[in-house]
Amino acid sequence: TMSRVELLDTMVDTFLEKLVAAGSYQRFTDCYKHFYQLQPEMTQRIYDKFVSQLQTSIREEISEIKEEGNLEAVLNSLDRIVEEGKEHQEPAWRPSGIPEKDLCSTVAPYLLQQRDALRRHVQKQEAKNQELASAVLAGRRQVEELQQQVQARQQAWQALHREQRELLSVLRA
Amino acid sequence: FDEIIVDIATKRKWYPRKILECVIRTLKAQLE
Amino acid sequence: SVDPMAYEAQFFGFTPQTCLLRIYIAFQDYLFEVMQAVEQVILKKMEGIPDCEISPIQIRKCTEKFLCFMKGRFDNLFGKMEQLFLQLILRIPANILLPEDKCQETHPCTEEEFHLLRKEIEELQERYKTELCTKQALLAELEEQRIVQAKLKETLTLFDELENIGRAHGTSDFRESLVSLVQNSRKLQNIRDTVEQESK
Repeated sequence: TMSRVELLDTMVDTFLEKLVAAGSYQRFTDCYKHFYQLQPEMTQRIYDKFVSQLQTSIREEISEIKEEGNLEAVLNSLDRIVEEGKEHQEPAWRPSGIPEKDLCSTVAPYLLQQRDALRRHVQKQEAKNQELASAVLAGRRQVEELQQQVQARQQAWQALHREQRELLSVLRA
Repeated sequence: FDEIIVDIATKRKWYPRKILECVIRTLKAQLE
Repeated sequence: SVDPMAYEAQFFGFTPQTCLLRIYIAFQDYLFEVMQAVEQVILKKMEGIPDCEISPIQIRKCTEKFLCFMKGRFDNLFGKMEQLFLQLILRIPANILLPEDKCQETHPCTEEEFHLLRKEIEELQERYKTELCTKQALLAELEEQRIVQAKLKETLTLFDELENIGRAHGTSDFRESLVSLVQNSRKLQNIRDTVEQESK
């Protein structure tokens, strides 16, 4: 349950420890034997300086890399992502290498929204058109009735008109 | 090789978002 | 085969191997620099030692011997650290999906499904356009009906007005009045005929 940053520091410390253990004072004096025999204290001081300088340089390099790439924040966010995804046991999705294919899932949610919105629009319009259609049918019936009424009145008038003509013919006679 | 990997990975990270922005704009325009 | 660790590169913005290569080179440079500094110090110290029998060449050989050993141990240790780095730190575990790819998990969609979805959207768009045209046609007919009905009502009103005029002049029902007029005129005609005969 160590964070990645702590793990990183631990690894670097271990690396340094082992590296320094490998380049022990013993080994150092073996290599610089004559100088060591001439100047043992000086050799000790040089060796100590060698070790501390090496450790300081390497640790500074790690800090610089952390600084430069904002590595701590990035690793901490990776810790969070891993923590959130830990229930998910089976291997997760990975890019297929075919962008068009991978994009399908990215775009799909928005197409689904679009489809649902269109469905709603179509249903709403269909319902409205249903009402309009009923109104049109009712209107047609009403027009028909009015036409029949007008026709009836017209025929009545025409009959009247015929009688009128008869009358006129009678009167004229 | 390394540059290619980083380039592709960067595109994989950002392009879907960019494409999505265009897709969303297009869908909105279509709806309007 | 090299594992490009592209998914890690997608998260970190660099490939883990490059990062480690950078660390390796930096560490190695420091090792060389420190060794160089050690050698410089020793040479300087030797200058201060009267009748020193050790030559700079010998010191160089000592340095190379120590460095060669250190370099070997360095590479070995770094190799181990690199493995651990790549496995435990700069690795996206296989079961983990990066946030930008969450939709692959929440809305997995095959190309086939995607095309069907797009096709459905196009069909819906066509249907919507059809419905809109239907709406226009229905509204147009309603408008037409409104005009026709107005005209017909106008005609009916005309007839009503005619009747009203008739009524206003004492003939309640125009038809009857006309009928009675016809009858009266026939009576008149008969009377006139009768009168004419009698006068003859």
